[in-house]
Amino acid sequence: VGPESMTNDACLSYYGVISIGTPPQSFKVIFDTGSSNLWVPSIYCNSAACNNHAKFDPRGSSTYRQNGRPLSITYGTGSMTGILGYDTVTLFSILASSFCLSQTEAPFMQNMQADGIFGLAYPSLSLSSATPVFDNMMNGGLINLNLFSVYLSSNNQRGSAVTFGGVDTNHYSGSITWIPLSKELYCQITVDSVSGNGQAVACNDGCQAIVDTGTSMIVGPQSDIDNINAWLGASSQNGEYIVNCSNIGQMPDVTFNINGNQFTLPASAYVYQVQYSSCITGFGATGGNMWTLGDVFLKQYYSIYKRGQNMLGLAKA
Amino acid sequence: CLVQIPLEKGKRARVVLEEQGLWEEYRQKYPYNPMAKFDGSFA
Repeated sequence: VGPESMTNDACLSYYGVISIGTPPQSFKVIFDTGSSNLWVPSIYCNSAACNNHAKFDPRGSSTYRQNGRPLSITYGTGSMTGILGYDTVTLFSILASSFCLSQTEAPFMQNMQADGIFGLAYPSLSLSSATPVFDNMMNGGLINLNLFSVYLSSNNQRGSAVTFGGVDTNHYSGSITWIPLSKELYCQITVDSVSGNGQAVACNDGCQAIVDTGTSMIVGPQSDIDNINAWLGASSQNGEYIVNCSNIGQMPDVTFNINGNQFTLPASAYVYQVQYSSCITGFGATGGNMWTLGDVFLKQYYSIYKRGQNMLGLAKA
Repeated sequence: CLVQIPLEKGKRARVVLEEQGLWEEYRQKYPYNPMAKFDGSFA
C-alpha cells in the first residue's frame, strides 16, 4: 500500500493526450502537480470507471515490461489499485522511457473525461520509487531546462498547454515573479495573507499552500474559507458557498499576498456557474491548515515549476 | 528541446452528473475531500 493519496475532484476539466507503448496507445490525462505517478486504466480492470475509458493493453506493446508489483493509492472515498509497469511514454513528438501503472479502479473517474493522471510532483512522492516521467525526460536529456510550465486558458476551450523544458512567452504578460518553495515534495509555498479591499480576510499570520493543477478550486482551512465566503456574501449550502450569478460584476477582488507580491483574482475568476443557474465560489473548505491553489488560481496566473532551483514562477496569464 | 502538450478543457464530471440528475447522489456517496490527496490521515 502506497503512501500517496489522490484527488476525487469532479470539477477538473483540463487534460492532454499522451501515448504509451509501441505502437502507441493514446490516453487523455490530467497533468497533476500534486502527485508523481502516471496512472492509466488497463485491460485488467472491468469496473464501470475503467469501462468508460481507454484502457492500456500491455499485450499490444512490444516495449512493455512488467514489474508486477501491486500498488494502491487511497483517496477520499476509496482506493485505486494497480500494478507497476514500464513502457515508453510519448509526449507530442518526444519519447520518454518511463513507468506506468496499468490497472486501476476508481469510481470517481467514471464520469471524468480524462482516462488517467500524469503526476508532475517530486520523485520523493512517487510510489515504489518509480521515477516520474518528467524526471526521466530530464535524466535522458530530452529537454534542456529542468522546468515545466502550465497555462490554463480561462475562456476558450483551446489554447491551454503544458510546456516541458521552458516557458512560452505567448502565455503570459509582464514579468515573472519567482517564489521559493517552502517544501520540495509538492510545489509548496508560503502565503503571507489573503486580503480584499486592502484588509486581511484569511491566512492572517501566513500559511502554507500547495500549488496544484490537479485541484480545481482554491481550498483552505474551514475558518479561513468561512471568513472569505462570508466577506463575499456567499451563503453556505451542503458544503458549498452559493452566490447570485447576477452579482458577479459587483463582487470584490480577492488577493493572495505571496513573498511580497500581490496575486489578485477578480470575481469572474473565482465564481462559476453550476446546476440550475446557481453560482458557487471557488473557495472550498478542507480539514487541516494547508491551502491548495488549484485551477481557479492557475487560470489567472501562468505557473512555472522550476524544479532545478526549487522555485515557482507566477506571471499574469 | 521544448515540448508543448496542448490541453483540452473538457466537460467537468460534475456537469455530466448534474445533467444526469446524479450529482447529489454522487457527492453524498463520494464526498470531496481535497486534503486526502496530500495527507492520508484525512482519507
